[in-house]
Amino acid sequence: MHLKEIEIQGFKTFVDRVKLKIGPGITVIVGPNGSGKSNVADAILWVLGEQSAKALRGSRMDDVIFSGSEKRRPVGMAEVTLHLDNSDNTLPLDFQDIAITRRFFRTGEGEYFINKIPCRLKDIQELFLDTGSGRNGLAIISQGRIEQILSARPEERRTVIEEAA
Amino acid sequence: MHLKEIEIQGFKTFVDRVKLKIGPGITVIVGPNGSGKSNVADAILWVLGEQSAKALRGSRMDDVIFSGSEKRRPVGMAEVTLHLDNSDNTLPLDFQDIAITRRFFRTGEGEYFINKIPCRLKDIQELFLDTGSGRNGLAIISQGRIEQILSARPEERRTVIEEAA
Amino acid sequence: MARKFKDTLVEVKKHFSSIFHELFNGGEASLKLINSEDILESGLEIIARPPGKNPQNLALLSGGEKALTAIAFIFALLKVKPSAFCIFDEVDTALDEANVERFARLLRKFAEQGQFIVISHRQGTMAAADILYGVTMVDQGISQLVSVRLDQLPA
Amino acid sequence: MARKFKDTLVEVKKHFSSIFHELFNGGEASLKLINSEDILESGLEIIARPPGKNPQNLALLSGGEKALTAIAFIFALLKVKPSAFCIFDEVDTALDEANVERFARLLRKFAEQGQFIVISHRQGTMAAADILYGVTMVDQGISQLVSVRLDQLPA
Ligand SMILES: Nc1ncnc2c1ncn2[C@@H]1O[C@H](COP(=O)(O)OP(=O)(O)OP(=O)(O)O)[C@@H](O)[C@H]1O
Ligand SMILES: Nc1ncnc2c1ncn2[C@@H]1O[C@H](COP(=O)(O)OP(=O)(O)OP(=O)(O)O)[C@@H](O)[C@H]1O
Ligand SMILES: [Mg+2]
Ligand SMILES: [Mg+2]
Repeated sequence: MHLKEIEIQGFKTFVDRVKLKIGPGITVIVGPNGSGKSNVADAILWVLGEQSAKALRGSRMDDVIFSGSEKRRPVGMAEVTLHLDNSDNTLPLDFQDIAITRRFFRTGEGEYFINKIPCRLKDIQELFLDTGSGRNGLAIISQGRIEQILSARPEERRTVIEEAA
Repeated sequence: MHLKEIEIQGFKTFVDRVKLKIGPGITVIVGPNGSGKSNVADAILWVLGEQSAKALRGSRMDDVIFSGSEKRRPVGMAEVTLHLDNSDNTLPLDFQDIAITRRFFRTGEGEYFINKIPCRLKDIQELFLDTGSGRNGLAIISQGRIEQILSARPEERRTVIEEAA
Repeated sequence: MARKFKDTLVEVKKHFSSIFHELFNGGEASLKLINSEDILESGLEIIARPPGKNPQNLALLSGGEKALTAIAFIFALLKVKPSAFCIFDEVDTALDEANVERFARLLRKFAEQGQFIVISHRQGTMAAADILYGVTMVDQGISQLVSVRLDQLPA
Repeated sequence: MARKFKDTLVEVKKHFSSIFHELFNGGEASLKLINSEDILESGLEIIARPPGKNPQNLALLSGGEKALTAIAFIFALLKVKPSAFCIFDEVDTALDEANVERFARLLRKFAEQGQFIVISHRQGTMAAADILYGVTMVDQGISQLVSVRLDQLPA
């Protein structure tokens, strides 16, 4: 399974839609402080089903919706879509191409889609559960986590091995 | 009051004596990972009277004594001397030049000197108490403290202002 | 007692606000007592808004924005309670090149009043040095000191 | 259950040890159950000894040595439980230039088996990119994406 593209709109500082094509190998994202690099990582965490506002650096779930800038008004919805190639059948779905979409509205409603078919958040979370790529996997190392890894308590470190087992 | 020189011997990775002349303005210390830069900061913290092994990244006080390398045996004592110019009388001592020395032996004994005259650790700590330069002052920002400052609890932040008051 | 704390807070607040504005090239920041009725006990909150952006929860700021805000806070405290010497150990690691430059510029201003010993691996900070020391480990495990001439630095 | 954990631990241990040795260009590291009698509950300890140095309390290691050890640990876990894609957000900030190079080299090796999205402001890591994206804020507060050609990078 590999990523093909990430589409982000209305999510944090990405009020206008952007599309990131992801190829094989290494994609490096650069830019000034506060430009939105970690917000891209947050978008991926979020579309995979992250439910903790704190894990996304917010205090409430609607903190992920673009809340306006000096020159631009807030918007009412955040949407992220992940396009994946599943030709090796890593994901337990009978599709070669899979598009995962998550939306969240200021009203508090969330919408979830797999290949444009509405589903529950749970369906998206469970899709990745066994791949190690899910948000529970060690696949996403957020800014500042490196410092925490070594100062983690021995019990926490053990949990990491248990999850890999 | 200003620093003139720092002498370090037997302290952490500085087994052989080094002398750092400190001039006015900005002194920048560079070098590879693990070369000993933060150990210089620790030496200054220590000679000013730091008693917490944890604040010096150790678990016991004798962790500051050079414990050997592959090619060099451990030594029995760590010593740091701080040379200061006190012509503006910032420090409550009637000397123009002041040398603060701290020694620690593997046996657990510590020795303290002000201008070669033996004194107690308390005398050194109290010397700097009102200057803001003491280890309680905000003058020493250790590696990793910047991240902690913003995530500090509101009560801790208040304490910082109280200490400046 | 409460008087002295209040005066100090007002002072730090004023400097924090202007130093933040200088380091961020705009925007605004402030300190606020969480419980303004309780001057003797209330915790302190930091509010920061980078230029062009709307005010936001501090946690939503980027790694570099948080670091720069913390640096502004430290300098504000130093302005109110100056120190004969000050040691900064890698405070600039999260900053991008432009912010390292602004940090270095502010450092130079404050260094007119006191000595600074700065540990860094950032080019912009090294360029602000009056004296540069290199710590090396020719023999593994043992530190040695060399003074470096500024024109010897790698690009 | 304990069998599976023990096997995984042995695997991670083996890779952690060799990856550490590669990243540090020597030295040794290991993982150890704090209470070896209690496989089902015991916490895990990391032992790390950079080349030429004596074994020491992990806390005494430098900021960069700690970061590099954590990176070795993450790669060891990835070796045992590979991930289709992996996101690293500024894991290289504490590393010096030489260690960034070693990190980048290891990253390239692992990228043969999976995709990596790496956020960084380090030259050595940028040079390892197959594709480079720049995030910019031409309009303050709003992110835009540009793809950057590798030869356009500032020195
Ligand atoms: N919902 C939102 N609406 C508008 N802006 C937001 C929202 N959430 C976060 N931001 C802004 O996004 C910015 C942080 O972006 P991000 O963390 O991606 O930066 P970065 O590029 O990773 O920077 P650094 O290099 O400093 O880590 C902050 O300025 C924050 O105020
Ligand atoms: N008592 C001791 N005896 C011998 N070596 C020691 C002792 N205490 C600490 N060390 C060693 O000192 C090294 C750490 O040095 P230091 O923290 O000064 O590095 P640094 O130059 O600040 O590096 P970085 O850029 O990664 O922060 C470690 O390798 C540690 O093992
Ligand atoms: Mg970031
Ligand atoms: Mg250090």
